[in-house]
Amino acid sequence: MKMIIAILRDSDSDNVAHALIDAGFRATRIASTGGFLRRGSTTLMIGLDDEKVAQAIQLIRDNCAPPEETGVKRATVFVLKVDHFTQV
Amino acid sequence: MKMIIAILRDSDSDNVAHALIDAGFRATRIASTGGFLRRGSTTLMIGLDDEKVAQAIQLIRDNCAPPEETGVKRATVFVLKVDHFTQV
Amino acid sequence: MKMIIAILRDSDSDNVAHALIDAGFRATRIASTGGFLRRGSTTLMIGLDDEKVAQAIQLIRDNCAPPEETGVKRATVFVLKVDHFTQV
Ligand SMILES: Nc1ncnc2c1ncn2[C@@H]1O[C@@H]2COP(=O)(O)O[C@H]3[C@@H](O)[C@H](n4cnc5c(N)ncnc54)O[C@@H]3COP(=O)(O)O[C@H]2[C@H]1O
Ligand SMILES: Nc1ncnc2c1ncn2[C@@H]1O[C@@H]2COP(=O)(O)O[C@H]3[C@@H](O)[C@H](n4cnc5c(N)ncnc54)O[C@@H]3COP(=O)(O)O[C@H]2[C@H]1O
Ligand SMILES: Nc1ncnc2c1ncn2[C@@H]1O[C@@H]2COP(=O)(O)O[C@H]3[C@@H](O)[C@H](n4cnc5c(N)ncnc54)O[C@@H]3COP(=O)(O)O[C@H]2[C@H]1O
Repeated sequence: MKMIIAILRDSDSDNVAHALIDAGFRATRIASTGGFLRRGSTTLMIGLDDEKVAQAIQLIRDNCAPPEETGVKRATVFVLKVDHFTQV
Repeated sequence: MKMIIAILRDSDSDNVAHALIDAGFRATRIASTGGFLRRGSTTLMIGLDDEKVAQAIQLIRDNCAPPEETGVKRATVFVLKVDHFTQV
Repeated sequence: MKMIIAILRDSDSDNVAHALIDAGFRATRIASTGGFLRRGSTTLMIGLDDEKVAQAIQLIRDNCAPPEETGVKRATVFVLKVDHFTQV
């Protein structure tokens, strides 16, 4: 299993979360703030099977509006290995 | 060292955090929201020794109320490897 | 790539974030709470090149005020491996 940590602009977070949930992904949202511009953002945590990572990243990309400022991307995405996953 | 990332219902978070602290674990709480039902939840980050992971997960399980809806679990638990830990 | 997860006292978070940004690091801030003393804190997520980890931890240490209470440290720092990083 892998965990995606995706940092999105607040304005894209609903569209991205809906698209992921509709495709059967599970996600948790955390409010965050950019270190440099200090704007509100949303950090999504997505635990998923290894072979679904590319599909999830594509969904994130397709459901973000194109950025308006130079240098700012649609989303920043980290993928971490999950050692162990369980629901109790 | 490992890091547990546990997603709990808000109503269980105090009981779980108390039980972990009483047992000598260290924890940090982050407010979160479910991607699907959009209810408030609590994400706990727990840095701990590898051999304590099973005990911590058991404490989480034992201190959550049984879920009321079908399909919803007491807690969702990710365990990640920590490369390096330090307190400065 | 690595990810630093640093738990700071709220009162240090601006100084630390400024110092990291001025040095060219990228960071995302998340509001958090201590499990034991239940005081507000800031959790910083910093994705960075492996060979920059030591410099970032030094910057964190140098930009936190010395703690006032026994047992409390300036900052708690976890370093995790990042499998894959992308901006879309
Ligand atoms: N030290 C620095 N010097 C010069 N320019 C800087 C800079 N830090 C950030 N920027 C620029 O400012 C934009 C907003 O950064 P902010 O930190 O508010 O908001 C960031 C931050 O919250 C997060 N982020 C990006 N890279 C990150 C990383 N390596 N680690 C943690 N968070 C990251 O994603 C948001 C959007 O990043 P994006 O790259 O699209 O866009 C960034 C980037 O173009
Ligand atoms: N792999 C994962 N990655 C990241 N976060 C995860 C996760 N698995 C669970 N979570 C987190 O734990 C909460 C409870 O999940 P649970 O599986 O017990 O209970 C879930 C599950 O039974 C169902 N569900 C969630 N996503 C679904 C989807 N895409 N399709 C159908 N049912 C879904 O709705 C309940 C509430 O979901 P909600 O999203 O509001 O809240 C979720 C979510 O915040
Ligand atoms: N392994 C870990 N995993 C996740 N988060 C961690 C962690 N180690 C530290 N933290 C985070 O860093 C904050 C400061 O920890 P520190 O060790 O400096 O200072 C701590 C420590 O001296 C003491 N403490 C914490 N937990 C304890 C416990 N179970 N028993 C006795 N003392 C405890 O109380 C101070 C404040 O703790 P608080 O929980 O309010 O706030 C903690 C917690 O949010």
